[in-house]
Amino acid sequence: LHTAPVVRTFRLRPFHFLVATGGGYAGYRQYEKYKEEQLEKMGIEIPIKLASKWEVSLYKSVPTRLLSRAWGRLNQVELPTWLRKPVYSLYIWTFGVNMKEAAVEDLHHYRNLSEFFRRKLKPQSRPVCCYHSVISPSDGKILNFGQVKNCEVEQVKGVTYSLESFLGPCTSTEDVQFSQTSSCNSFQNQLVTKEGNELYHCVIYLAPGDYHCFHSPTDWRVSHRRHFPGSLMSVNPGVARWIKELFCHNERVVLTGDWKHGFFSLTAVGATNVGSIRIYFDRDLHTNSPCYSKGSYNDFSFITNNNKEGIPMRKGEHLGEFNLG
Amino acid sequence: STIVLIFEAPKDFNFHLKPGQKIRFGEALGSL
Repeated sequence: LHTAPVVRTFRLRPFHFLVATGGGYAGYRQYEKYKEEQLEKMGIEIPIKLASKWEVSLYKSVPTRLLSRAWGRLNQVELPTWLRKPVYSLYIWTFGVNMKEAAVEDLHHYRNLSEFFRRKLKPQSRPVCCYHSVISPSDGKILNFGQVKNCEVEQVKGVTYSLESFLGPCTSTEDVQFSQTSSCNSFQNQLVTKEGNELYHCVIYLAPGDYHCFHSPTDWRVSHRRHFPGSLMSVNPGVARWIKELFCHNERVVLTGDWKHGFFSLTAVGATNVGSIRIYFDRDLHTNSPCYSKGSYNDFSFITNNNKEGIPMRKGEHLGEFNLG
Repeated sequence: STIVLIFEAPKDFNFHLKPGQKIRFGEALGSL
């Protein structure tokens, strides 16, 4: 260091600094986790530890969108036939994928990991329940569900986010689902169109090995799409327990409309490895684009002069998919 | 990735779920 030219010394320092702080922070988080496990063993209820503002800002400063697009580019590279089986078998083993349900079980059929990720299932492997009015739109894990109270929705038990931040206010007049409101409760009351009804929510987390297409959860009509460009932080249950308002930070596509009991909405929220969201009937939707302005969103109405109804969706009908990158 | 459903329904709407359970497309979420 004494002999190295000044430039080289400075060049080495940022790298060392990053490694030291990153390693120190990772060590601190591990120690915290160890302490919580010990308390849990002693049967002591651990208060939920939410990320502080600086931790959220630090996480948001990670170029997750860039990483996500790079990850998507990588997975569009066509694999040579001899490499497909080992690569996909590693993915299947790592994430517990059940290839017996896939429409095409032959791994050589999938030219790259993106295609493999978008694999379809055999129709008979997912029978649609005909007795219940609302079905699961996808495979996954139920993070939370229940009634929406005071305009706050729980992403996981005890960690909430604002309904108004999540769905966004209205700027268009024809869209009764959203309207400018003074207080959040009247925002929630605006969404409930029928006397005596309540607002309910359900959060489904799709793990990397899950089937990543999604379907219509009920018979409804989609009248409006709102695309919020945003971060692509991880949405795994551990992060959802740590970062409040996580779903309001991330890129998401909100579809709203109505079903037999009134207001209905389905929102697809992106994540680091799954940055792109596709809605089959929405050709104008482009997610995970390189540039976007913070806090912006773009609206699209499916109600036009010659289509007053919006897009009719049957329960179980193909609706969209998540893609890598 | 995550899917969030937010919808209105009568007071007697019931979820047939447990937090943390695995679910598959097509299975019942809830009904009246």
